[in-house]
Amino acid sequence: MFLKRLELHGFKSFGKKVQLEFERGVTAIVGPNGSGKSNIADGVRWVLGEQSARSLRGNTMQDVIFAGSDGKGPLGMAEVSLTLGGCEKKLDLGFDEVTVTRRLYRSGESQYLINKTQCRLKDILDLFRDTGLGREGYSLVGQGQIDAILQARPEERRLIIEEAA
Amino acid sequence: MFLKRLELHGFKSFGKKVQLEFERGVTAIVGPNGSGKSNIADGVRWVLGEQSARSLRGNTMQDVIFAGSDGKGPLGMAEVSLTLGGCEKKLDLGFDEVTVTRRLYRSGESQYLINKTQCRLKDILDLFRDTGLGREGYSLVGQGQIDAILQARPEERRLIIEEAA
Amino acid sequence: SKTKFSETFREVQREFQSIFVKLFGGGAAKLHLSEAEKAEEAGLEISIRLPGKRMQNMNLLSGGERALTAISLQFALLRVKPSPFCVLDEIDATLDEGNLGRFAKLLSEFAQDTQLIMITHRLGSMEAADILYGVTMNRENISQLVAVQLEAAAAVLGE
Amino acid sequence: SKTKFSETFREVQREFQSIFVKLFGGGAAKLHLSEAEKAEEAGLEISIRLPGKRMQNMNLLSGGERALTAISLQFALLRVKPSPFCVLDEIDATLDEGNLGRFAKLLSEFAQDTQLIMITHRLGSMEAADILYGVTMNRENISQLVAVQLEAAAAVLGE
Ligand SMILES: Nc1ncnc2c1ncn2[C@@H]1O[C@H](COP(=O)(O)OP(=O)(O)OP(=O)(O)O)[C@@H](O)[C@H]1O
Ligand SMILES: Nc1ncnc2c1ncn2[C@@H]1O[C@H](COP(=O)(O)OP(=O)(O)OP(=O)(O)O)[C@@H](O)[C@H]1O
Ligand SMILES: [Mg+2]
Ligand SMILES: [Mg+2]
Repeated sequence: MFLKRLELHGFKSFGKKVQLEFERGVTAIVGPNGSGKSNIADGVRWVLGEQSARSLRGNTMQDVIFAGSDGKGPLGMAEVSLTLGGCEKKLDLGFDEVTVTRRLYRSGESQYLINKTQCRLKDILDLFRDTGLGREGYSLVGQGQIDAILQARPEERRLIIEEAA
Repeated sequence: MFLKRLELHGFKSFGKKVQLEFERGVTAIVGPNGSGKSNIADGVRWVLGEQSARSLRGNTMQDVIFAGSDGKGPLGMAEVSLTLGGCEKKLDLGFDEVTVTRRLYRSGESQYLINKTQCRLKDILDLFRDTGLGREGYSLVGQGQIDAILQARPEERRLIIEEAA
Repeated sequence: SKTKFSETFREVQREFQSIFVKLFGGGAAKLHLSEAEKAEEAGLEISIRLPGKRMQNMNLLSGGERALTAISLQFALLRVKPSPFCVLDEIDATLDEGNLGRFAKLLSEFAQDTQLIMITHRLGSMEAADILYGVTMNRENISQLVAVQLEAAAAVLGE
Repeated sequence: SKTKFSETFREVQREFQSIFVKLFGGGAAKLHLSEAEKAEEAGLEISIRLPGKRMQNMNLLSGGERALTAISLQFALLRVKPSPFCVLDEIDATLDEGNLGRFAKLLSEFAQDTQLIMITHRLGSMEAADILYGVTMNRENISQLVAVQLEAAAAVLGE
């Protein structure tokens, strides 16, 4: 299983739709301060089901919706889609390619989709439960978080091994 | 008042005596990871009277004594001396040049000196009380600590202004 | 006293605004005191607007933007109440090259009145320095000082 | 189950030791489980020895040494239980050029089995990448993707 594509539209600083295509190997994302690199990492975390606004640097979840800039007015919705390939054996779905989509409206209303079919947040969380995807300190390391594993209590560290086992 | 000199001997990775001379303006301290740069900052903090081993990255205060390396055995004492010039108007001492020295022995015994005269820790703390020297978030910013001022509670931030006033 | 505090606060407010705009090349920055019944409960609130962006929750800032905002406030305090010397350990670590350049310019301004001791890995900060001290581990694994030439440092940094 | 845990633990222990030595160019690293009455109170303890130095309290490590130790453990976990992809945000920020070079070598090894997405400001990490994505703010202050050539990135980084 591997990451194929990520689309962000109205998510944080992505006031216009942006699409990233991924290949095997190492992808480096580069650019100036405040350009949107960590926002991409937040987009991945969010579409995989992150429920804490704080861990996305927001006060409320609506903070992830594009708030406007000098050049463009605020948007009413944030949407992120993540597409994985080679899923047939790994995910319990019978498809080789799987796209998960998450939308949030200013009203607070949310939508979740798997391969364009509406579902609940729970379905997305269940889908990825045993893959380790989206887990901080394992498949996601946030900015400034690399030494969290050293700062953690020894019992918490042991849990990381247990989850891997 | 300005910094003239800093001497470290047996303090952390300074297994042999090292002396830094300072001039007006900007001094940059550079070198590889683990070479001893932050240990110099710790030396300044320590000689100005730091009492928390934790803020010097130690478990106990004796952790600041050179513990030995492949090339040299552990030492029995840590000593740091800091020399300031232009002190006549600023410090209540009647000298233009002031040297403060702090020593710690493995036994836990400490010595404090101002211009080679033994004194108590309290005398060093009183000497620098109104200068702002050695205060974290003001004249000392530790590694990774620059945004502590943003993380602080608003009431704590107001206190920083009060201390400056 | 209350008037000394208000006076100091206004000066820091002014310096914070001016240094912020220098470092970010634009935008705006405000400090204000929150209302509180007891004086000890009053808080110092920060609100900023980055150039070209709208005023936002401070948490949404990027790593480099946070560092530069903190540096603006730190240096505002140092300008209003200078310390004989400051030791700053890798405060430029998260700045991109553009921000680093403006930061290095600010260092040169401050060097007139305050002795700044900067521990750094960044060439831009090294170029703003009047003196360079090199620290390395010697063969016995003890810290030693070495003479550093800016060109040699640049080479080591691969620049 | 208890045996699966011991098995996983031993593998992580082995990988941690081996990756640590690769990244630091020497030294030693051990993981052990502390004794506890209840299984949930057992802790994972880390003890390391840096090349040429004596075993010491982990807190005394420098910023870069901490990061490299954490990276060793992180990558040991990823080798024992690979994730389909990883997003790593500026984990190389505090590494000096020497450590960065060894880290970049490790990335190339891992790229075979795990898709690594590295947000970075460091040229060494960019050179280890198969693909480079540039992100910038456009004139309307919206994030956009731009094509990046390594030579151009090097120039911007002043290198
Ligand atoms: N909802 C939103 N609407 C508009 N802009 C936003 C929103 N949320 C965050 N931003 C902007 O995104 C920027 C931060 O982006 P990000 O954290 O991705 O930067 P970065 O590229 O990681 O930078 P650095 O290299 O400094 O870490 C901030 O300037 C912030 O104002
Ligand atoms: N008491 C001690 N005896 C011997 N060595 C010590 C002692 N205390 C700390 N050290 C060593 O000092 C080193 C850390 O030095 P320091 O924190 O100054 O590094 P640094 O130059 O700031 O590196 P970085 O660029 O990674 O921040 C560690 O390798 C540690 O083992
Ligand atoms: Mg970032
Ligand atoms: Mg350091």
